[in-house]
Amino acid sequence: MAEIGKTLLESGWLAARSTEVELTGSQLTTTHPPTGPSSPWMEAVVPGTVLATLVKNKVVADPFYGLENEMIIDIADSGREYYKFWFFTKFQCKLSGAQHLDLNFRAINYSAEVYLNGHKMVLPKGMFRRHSLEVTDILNPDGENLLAVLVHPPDHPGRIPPEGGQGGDHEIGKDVATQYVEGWDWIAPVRDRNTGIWDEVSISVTGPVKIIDPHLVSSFFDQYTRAYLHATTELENRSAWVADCSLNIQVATELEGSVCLI
Amino acid sequence: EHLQTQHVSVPPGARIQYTFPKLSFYKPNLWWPNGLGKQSLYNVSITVDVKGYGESDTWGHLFGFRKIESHIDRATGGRLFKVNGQPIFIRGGNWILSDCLLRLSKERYKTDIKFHADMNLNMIRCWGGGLAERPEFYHYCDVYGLLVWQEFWITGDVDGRGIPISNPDGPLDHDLFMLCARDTVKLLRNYPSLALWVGGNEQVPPDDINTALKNDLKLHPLFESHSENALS
Repeated sequence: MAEIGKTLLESGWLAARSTEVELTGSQLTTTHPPTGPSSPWMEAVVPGTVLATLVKNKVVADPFYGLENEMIIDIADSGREYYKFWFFTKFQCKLSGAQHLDLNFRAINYSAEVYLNGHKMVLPKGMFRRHSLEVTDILNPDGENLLAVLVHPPDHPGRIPPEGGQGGDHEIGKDVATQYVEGWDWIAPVRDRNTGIWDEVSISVTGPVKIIDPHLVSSFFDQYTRAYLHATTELENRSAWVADCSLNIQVATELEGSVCLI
Repeated sequence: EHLQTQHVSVPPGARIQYTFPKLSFYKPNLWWPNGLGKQSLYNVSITVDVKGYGESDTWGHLFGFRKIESHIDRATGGRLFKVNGQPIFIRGGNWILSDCLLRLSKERYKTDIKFHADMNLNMIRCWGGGLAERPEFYHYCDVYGLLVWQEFWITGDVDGRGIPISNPDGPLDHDLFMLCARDTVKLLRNYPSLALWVGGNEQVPPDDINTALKNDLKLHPLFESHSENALS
């Protein structure tokens, strides 16, 4: 029985340029998984960007030094395919009975296709949105699961005019993504426009009922001597029967030292 | 009164919203910005047990009791902030992001944000051309008492200015912008350091986006009241 809760997938990631991988996502996550950091695959920085991975592997110069950024080809010249990358990892998970598993991406720039054990799912566009995929039914029985993510750059990466300027040619503003990446008066253009799995990836195990996005609000009276804590949450019952639940809320504070007041 | 259990029945395949009866506190330890007092935090945990199954899910968050208000002060034309009823002189710093390869880590956030507190600042403004900052950023702003002014992804340079004017109507997909904004609000709304959402940098978002943001972000009527009976 897997333990209830969240597990970060933050190690053992590999990456490869999409144009250098002949296989499909289904093949990568079934019959032909990459065996390790051998070309075209390399160790990946997740969470991070494509450029972070390329810098880590010394495939490109470090843009933080000197004029090295000028040595890195800009997406406007290379085309979006050049910075469209595969990311691959494995994870162990064996559920029992009524347990459910979600695969969570807290942020992707800019869109992606996810393959898990040969099954394809899409992460729609938008740099500032979370994605949570229920994958209970597509886990491998032996517990070893293969995950591949094909990450696409922003739709409008723009082109940096010779004179530079704030936000380059402003094309990036057509997308819902960070705008500094075309360069500003304080930073040179970022060549991959921050494409990548730029925030945490996790798996979360729950029973039949899942807690979603609780909201906590406090209200005050009598000069802040009297306060109320209001809590609202969403609950999702993913089973086929009515779930009779006991919902508990507990508030504890750390007093001085290690004494806890419940 | 700090532990409460409610019984809820959730139909098969359904997704419901549930609000606990409010929990009352007498003289709670308040959360204060850097320089005004302690940054007291409470550990709030919510668990759901399903009959015949056992514990099904659990969620936890550090929560600070504080009230943040702000309005445009007629005398100065500037925005005046109050925390827990006390006016506060804002000493703020600009923030774009930690690293342009987005190698964002807890350690980096802790160091960067403690540095701001050590400089005796009490607010960090997250610029609209950067990121909606991450939960780890807000956690350390909670811990070190930095209020956060968080802008959405509109800037005066890229949206609706320049010769010729670029992106006069902001991003192409307004529904996508609002979807991202709503999901970002849900991701960050429980952090006591979050003080102000701002439509963009030196620019008002397109009317439909600005109206939707204002509508979604206004205080829920339940909390507008100034007397308890309206709450009950």
